[in-house]
Amino acid sequence: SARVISLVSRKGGVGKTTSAVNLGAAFALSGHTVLIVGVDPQCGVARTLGCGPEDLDGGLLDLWDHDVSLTHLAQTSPLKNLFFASSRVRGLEEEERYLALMASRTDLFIQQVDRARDLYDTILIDCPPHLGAPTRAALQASDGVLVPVQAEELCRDSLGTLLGALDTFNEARGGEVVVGPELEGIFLTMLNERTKMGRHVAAKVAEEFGPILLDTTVPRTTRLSEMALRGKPSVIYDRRSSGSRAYFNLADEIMSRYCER
Amino acid sequence: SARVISLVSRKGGVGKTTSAVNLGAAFALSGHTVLIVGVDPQCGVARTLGCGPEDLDGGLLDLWDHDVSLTHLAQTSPLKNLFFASSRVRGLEEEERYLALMASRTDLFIQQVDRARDLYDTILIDCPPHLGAPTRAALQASDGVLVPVQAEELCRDSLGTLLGALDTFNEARGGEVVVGPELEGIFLTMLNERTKMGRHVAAKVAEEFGPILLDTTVPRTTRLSEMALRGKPSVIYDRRSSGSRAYFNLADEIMSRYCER
Ligand SMILES: Nc1ncnc2c1ncn2[C@@H]1O[C@H](COP(=O)(O)OP(=O)(O)OP(=O)(O)O)[C@@H](O)[C@H]1O
Ligand SMILES: Nc1ncnc2c1ncn2[C@@H]1O[C@H](COP(=O)(O)OP(=O)(O)OP(=O)(O)O)[C@@H](O)[C@H]1O
Ligand SMILES: [Mg+2]
Ligand SMILES: [Mg+2]
Repeated sequence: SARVISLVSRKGGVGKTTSAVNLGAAFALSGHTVLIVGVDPQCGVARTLGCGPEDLDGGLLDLWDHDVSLTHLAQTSPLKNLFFASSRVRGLEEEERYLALMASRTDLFIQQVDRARDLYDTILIDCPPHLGAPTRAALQASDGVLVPVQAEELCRDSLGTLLGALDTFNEARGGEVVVGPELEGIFLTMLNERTKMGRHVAAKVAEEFGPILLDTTVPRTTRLSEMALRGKPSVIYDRRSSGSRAYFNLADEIMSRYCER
Repeated sequence: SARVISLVSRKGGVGKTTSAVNLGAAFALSGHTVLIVGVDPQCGVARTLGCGPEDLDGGLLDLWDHDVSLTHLAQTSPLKNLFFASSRVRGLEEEERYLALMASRTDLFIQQVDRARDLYDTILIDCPPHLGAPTRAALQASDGVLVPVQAEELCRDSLGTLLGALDTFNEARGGEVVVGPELEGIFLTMLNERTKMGRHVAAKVAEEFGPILLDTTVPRTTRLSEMALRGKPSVIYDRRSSGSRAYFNLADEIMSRYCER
């Protein structure tokens, strides 16, 4: 049965989508059948893989509107074991309806993710940069949470609040004690070790969050910024680049932690 | 009476906060009395100016809880004519309460911004990366909207949706035709002209959105990434750097457009 992992942040642009796509591809290259579910209204995963929402035949709204399964929505990607489903929000009205359904009919989303567990080895859920309805739904459907931390001060600064919120999430939902997802870990992204800011944040995060900090850090590289231009994961179009190697290492690090449990 | 301008985006991490702080400082250095209102729950402006939410004596929740004015909440900054007010959200419960009040009591926020118009020359509102309650409240309180566009594909790709949403905002609010804020313009941020992605996006944005694209582009520079480390706007700690010069130019460009109207 699949492991379901959500990528979350309260800060924007920290690398959730870039990580979801490259980790998904790295898991797929290591033999997993992978589904990436983009619950962000901005459709980051689909766009990164070369599909604007207008190019997709179906989106997450169909789960409620047409009672279809996640697998039914799953699009193929340039990698044969890697699939993705998108919110496919194409405008403000659709966004409002989608957010309302994610909030009021979370149960259906969770059910559909559960049903998909038999068909995939890993399901990654790419979230928007806040703890609103899509992220809460994703967390309720997840076994694990992964937190990319951009190597800059505003992101590090707000990390405590995010981790505190994830703890609260575990304790109380509707009066029932529900066990929320485990923390897979936090990992540094877009690290430029040659800048004061990069070194400062790397040191501070290691000092404050050492036990939950994964070893792999993802460097800021031009190659990783080019994914949406090519419509492919970096681990496919340039697997030897430092960014791709980081994501291969991160995938290994995460997988070896499952084995330890 | 102040001009009120909101900085908005649907993509995360595109430079709203960095732009709000540097533009605010540039306006202040040119003689304006400036208030920056950070309506994002992440308190970007306060943190960039060296104040975590725990260091502040008051926050936007006090507008509803204690009926205070925005001026009462205004904090001083390293620049004498530059002030800021923050959502001062210190945890998930406070965030939920804040978002609920922004949605249900938007009228009070708008009133308080209107009252502040007599006391400032420019009011900038720094929004979170989506069109939720704080951004809608900001737009309803604003004369103008400024849209930073990170020079990368996902941001450019979702720009059409954002501009479409801003148009819709102008037409229909509660059955009454309300004139929404004018578009001050869109401007490129974090541009690295030496990368394929940077040149591609700059060209595409000029081609697709020429008429609304401001002339000033903000380069990606190490100096601009250091603001939160120093707790000061870049235009103060290094006014000759290319990033600071871009924000001085942007402020001039925006101010000269008021004069043209
Ligand atoms: N390591 C890296 N080096 C260089 N560029 C990167 C790196 N990681 C991500 N990027 C680029 O930075 C931008 C933001 O990354 P991404 O969209 O993955 O963040 P996000 O957290 O999903 O953003 P949002 O909060 O808007 O969903 C993208 O243009 C991406 O191509
Ligand atoms: N021109 C630039 N060059 C280098 N770094 C920059 C530049 N502009 C902003 N940054 C850095 O990029 C990060 C994101 O910028 P910022 O926080 O201003 O974006 P934002 O749109 O406010 O993000 P959010 O959507 O989370 O509110 C910050 O760490 C900031 O210091
Ligand atoms: Mg994303
Ligand atoms: Mg911000």
